[in-house]
Amino acid sequence: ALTKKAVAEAAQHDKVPRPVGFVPPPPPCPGKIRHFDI
Amino acid sequence: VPAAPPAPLGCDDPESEAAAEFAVNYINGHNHHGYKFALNRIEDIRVVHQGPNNDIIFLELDLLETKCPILSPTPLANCTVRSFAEHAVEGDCDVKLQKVDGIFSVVASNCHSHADSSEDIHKVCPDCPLLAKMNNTEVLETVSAALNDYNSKTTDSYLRLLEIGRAKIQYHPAHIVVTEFAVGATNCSAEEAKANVGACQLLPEDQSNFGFCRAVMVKRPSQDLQVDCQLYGHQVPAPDISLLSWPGVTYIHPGQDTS
Repeated sequence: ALTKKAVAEAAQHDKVPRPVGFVPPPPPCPGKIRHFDI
Repeated sequence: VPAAPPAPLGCDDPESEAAAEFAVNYINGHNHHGYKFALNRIEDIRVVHQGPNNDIIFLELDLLETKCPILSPTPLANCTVRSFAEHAVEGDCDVKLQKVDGIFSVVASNCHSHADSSEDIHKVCPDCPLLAKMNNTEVLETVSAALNDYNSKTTDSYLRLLEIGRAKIQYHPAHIVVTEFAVGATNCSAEEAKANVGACQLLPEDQSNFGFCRAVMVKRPSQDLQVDCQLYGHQVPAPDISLLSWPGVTYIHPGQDTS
């Protein structure tokens, strides 16, 4: 029987460890401002 | 195993920029009033795949008004964006594009433009003059006096007013009205107009010659009026001027919708 606890533990183990200094990519939108922001 | 769907486009991806550039050129090419707009920011992009090499693209664009009148032949790349302190006008556009075999076409577009709020301008520049209201009598009087002054001195054709682009009034330390307006050459010389101005009509589309004027009227401490008009010469293909050949004077309010 699969218990919630087991899933949570499994999820913990599956989580890929982030390399030190990992910087998430900027969100795809909105894009850059070319002149100035009103 | 079916191929994984392509990663969603980012707003700064080259393909997004190409789509936005096409959309902005379409908007400027189909607008008949005011000034050209330049891209300031791609707010959002969504792609719906219709089939091989066939996508529908939904764009949300943030534009800024430039100093180039819409009828000016100046390429958009050479048009200066009006600065914040000059009372910028922003355009918000939703554009639906189709891209088939790499070729863009606009399916629908809807834009709304509006001047920045006076409070925001005065936060940054307390003494900056603001855009005058649409039916300000000082503006209408200045435009009328300026065009009469120009027509009374020119040896070229008599010019008729097409629309007032914008106007600002400063009250301190001097009382100054600055206004910009679009004009069209008529079938009369300025001399002929003195005899019968009612006969002076805008030139037909195949000879049309539009231009732009800038007038500065100083009311205090002493009266002075400076007018400068530049005609573009006949442009081919002339834009759809059916909307421009109205008889009256209109002052384009910065807040306007175009679809």
